[in-house]
Amino acid sequence: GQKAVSLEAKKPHLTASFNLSEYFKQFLFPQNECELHDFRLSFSQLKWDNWIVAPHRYNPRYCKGDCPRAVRHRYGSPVHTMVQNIIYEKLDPSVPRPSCVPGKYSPLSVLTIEPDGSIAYKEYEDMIATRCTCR
Amino acid sequence: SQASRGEAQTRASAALESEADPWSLLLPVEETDRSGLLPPLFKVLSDRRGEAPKLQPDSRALYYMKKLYKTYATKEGVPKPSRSHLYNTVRLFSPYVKQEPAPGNQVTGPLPMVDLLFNLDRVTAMEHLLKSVLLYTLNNSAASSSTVTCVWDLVVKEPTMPSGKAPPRVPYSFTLKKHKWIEMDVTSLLQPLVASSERSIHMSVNFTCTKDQAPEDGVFNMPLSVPPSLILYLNDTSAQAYHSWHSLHSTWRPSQHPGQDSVAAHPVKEEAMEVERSARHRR
Repeated sequence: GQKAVSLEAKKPHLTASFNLSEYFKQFLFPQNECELHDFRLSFSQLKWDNWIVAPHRYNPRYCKGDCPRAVRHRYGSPVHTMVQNIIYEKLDPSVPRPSCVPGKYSPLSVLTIEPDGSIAYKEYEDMIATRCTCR
Repeated sequence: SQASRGEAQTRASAALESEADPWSLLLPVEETDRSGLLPPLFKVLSDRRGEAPKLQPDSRALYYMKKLYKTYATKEGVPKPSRSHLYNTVRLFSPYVKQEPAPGNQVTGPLPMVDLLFNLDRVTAMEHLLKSVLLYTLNNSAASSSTVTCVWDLVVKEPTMPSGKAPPRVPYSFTLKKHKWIEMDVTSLLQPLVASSERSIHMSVNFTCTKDQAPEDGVFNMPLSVPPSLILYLNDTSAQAYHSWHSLHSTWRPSQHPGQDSVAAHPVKEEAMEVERSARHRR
């Protein structure tokens, strides 16, 4: 019974003087929309510069922000994302809203001095986020 | 007993605080699981936070690898798309020299046989050898416009080579003026050793050089500054390593399980061609 009541409470109240701009507001993109942010770190901050020779600066980037309701075209999200949004809004708010996460990465080349004194150049997959998506 | 209990609590909370640095958050509780769950980079990072490497590499070797890094990656560390090679790992090993080279850094030919011992423990089972070279550094007194032809003898002492395998004599000529380093290809010799997970290689090298314009002068003083380093160009087939050619055809990812890597790893180029053909056919 409680769930029905809470859902009833969520239905938009269509009053006579319903304000269209209010209605469209829900389709606008959120102020802090899901997007890519920089985080430049140097390995000396982590005290690893005595064995990571290069690169000096590493910007792994990260995704942060709210996912708009109509995510389809802008984030390359699957239809499932909108289904999850509808479930959250209309059926069960305990289901989380879609999250803003990295959707594409680029590799990173690292030059390190190994414990035995040898030197290694290695290319690692998926070390820098290059695009965000809502999932 | 109140005091000792309080003491125990302070000790416990101190232990928790010391563990609170980020890498311990990444590590599972059981120490033993560490290697399975963490990609090699984090395993190395988590094992070695703040720890300096035990042995420092030779400065010339480090200078060479820094130049290689600048050739292959941007300042931000992103591999340059222009590079066409298939290797995603390059390892440089400095030798444990068994005999001291001739005094004064000037080694006059014919060079004495220099015994070199390389320990390749850092090469993982997922790294497959594509190319290997001995890298000689010439000191700056080498600047001369003459072309020099060197013939060098390379004998692998351990592991013992199959009987009857003649050590290669590779005539090798180069113009001293242009070279700061000399790369001598030893791929055919090392391929079977690295593939058979041999990790300790003992070889003897010597080479004699004559100036092309004046062969009657006999052998030439070879201005070597230090014993050679061994460079291995490898294709790391683990899932965390970057495979540039497969990113063009994202349908195929390197095998995640060691058992399958023998098929997927070796005919690397053929696999890429196959994927290319099927991708084009589908298009």
